[in-house]
Amino acid sequence: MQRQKSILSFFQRP
Amino acid sequence: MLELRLVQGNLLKKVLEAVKDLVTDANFDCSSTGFSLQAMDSSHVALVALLLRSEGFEHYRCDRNVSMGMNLNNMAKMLKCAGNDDIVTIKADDGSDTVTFMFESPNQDKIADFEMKLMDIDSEHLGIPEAEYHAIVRMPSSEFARICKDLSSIGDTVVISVTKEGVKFSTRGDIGNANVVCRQNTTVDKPEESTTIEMHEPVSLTFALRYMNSFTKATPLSSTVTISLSSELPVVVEYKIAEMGYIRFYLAPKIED
Repeated sequence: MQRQKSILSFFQRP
Repeated sequence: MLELRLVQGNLLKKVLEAVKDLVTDANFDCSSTGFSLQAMDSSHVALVALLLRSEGFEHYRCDRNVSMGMNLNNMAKMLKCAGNDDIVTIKADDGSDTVTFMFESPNQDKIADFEMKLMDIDSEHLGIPEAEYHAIVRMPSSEFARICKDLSSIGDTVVISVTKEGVKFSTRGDIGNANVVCRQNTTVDKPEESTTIEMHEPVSLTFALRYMNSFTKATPLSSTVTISLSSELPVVVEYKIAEMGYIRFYLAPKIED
């Protein structure tokens, strides 16, 4: 099974 | 007061066509640097970053930094009313809840004003760290669009692998599987038709084709596309906008559970 990562897990919130 | 005059008004039309299906509402930020946008799709899987540098505008007046919330579908509807050769000026008064798009025909015999309501959008500006990419592929944007379209008729995901042999796009689905390999090719006469692969380390990542296909709506903006890959990082699909800036799409990979 493949899981879609969220872009938020790579880029920092301010 | 904000007044941005863009002689190549069709650039703005193309930008809207490139992002309106991915993002519904977004803040356009205007500063001395330029006119920019950063927005995520509603599932927070992809992010788009646009920059149109101030130097690329014929006239650029932005007295203070402003953020204008716009519905991109509505903005696209208005810009569709501009002719392809029209000069487009974006105007807004301080504190106004509207923005005006002015379209001038090249010989100045027709001038149109379209005023659009702005909206309040809560959006977070994400910090995108500088990254070293394992592989950077530069290829004709039409070729990339063709590959994404072809593969999406077979499967839902694409594996992009870069090795010494070249860049391989693979998919599999119920009816079978498909692989497209593009080799480095710099011998063609025109640089926009060449494929170059800069590889520091082999890399292989899986992405949803639905998003890749959406990114290729930016194809009319640039004859080439740059795909930057690093394991464990979102891919960057970049279309340069001649003399003005870029539109970059970031897409988070799919990983094995």
